[in-house]
Amino acid sequence: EKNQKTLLGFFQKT
Amino acid sequence: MLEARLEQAELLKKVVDAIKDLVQDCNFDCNDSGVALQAMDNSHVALVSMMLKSEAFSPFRCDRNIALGINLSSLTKVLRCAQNNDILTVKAEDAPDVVNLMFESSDSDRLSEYDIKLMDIDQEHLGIPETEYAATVTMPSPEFQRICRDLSALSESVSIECTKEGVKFACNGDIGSGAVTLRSHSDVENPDQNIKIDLTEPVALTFSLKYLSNFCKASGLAKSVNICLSNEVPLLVEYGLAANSYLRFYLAPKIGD
Repeated sequence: EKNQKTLLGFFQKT
Repeated sequence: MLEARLEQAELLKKVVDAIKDLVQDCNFDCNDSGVALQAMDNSHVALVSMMLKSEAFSPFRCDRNIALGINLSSLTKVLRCAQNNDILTVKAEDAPDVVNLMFESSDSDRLSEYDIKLMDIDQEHLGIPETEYAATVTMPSPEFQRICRDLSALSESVSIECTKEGVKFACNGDIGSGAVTLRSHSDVENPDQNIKIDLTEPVALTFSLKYLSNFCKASGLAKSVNICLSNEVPLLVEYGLAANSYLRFYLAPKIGD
């Protein structure tokens, strides 16, 4: 979807 | 082994119904504190986080950590075999191949038993930082659902703006634009209708209505919903359940126009 960010930039993989 | 008994199957039926269109294969992580689930949608835009605390069950027994990898469409098929008022018992061995679900009718002698084959799910787990949100809106869950549905007819996105004046849901689409503004509201006779806005600083963010509408499938689980916002961080939509349990949805923002 246009302009949609993802969560990966905010939450770190553990 | 795991043995967890829910007084009403309805709770698990509604939780699974609310998340099955967002996530497909999930690990139900069971330990002595309860049953937890964390899963992201395929596009990594939304995340579901569920916690059913051990106090939500009676009795609850889980001797060691067990991950039950379950396909939610399979679980839905089996949960459809339970009546809302049935007592539901979930059982699994320590290194299980299957999970056993037992439904007991509270007012007859019917007892149904189903096994679901488990899957080995290698799931990414995300650490969600503790966040002091700049704005928390508590409002009736059906009201939030209606706003999302109404604005979806006009646009793919909604901007949510919180100021000391209130919270404004606004959208802009091909046929025109729309906005719904809510102010804090306290109804002593009807506390379910209360709208509370806790604000430490003004917030304005844009989100996909498709995802928000999806989250609203949880509206039947709680009379009110918490919508937590801070600039530049994912939105949290939280439905509180009995016994300190919860169903939370996180949604990454869109880059505003």
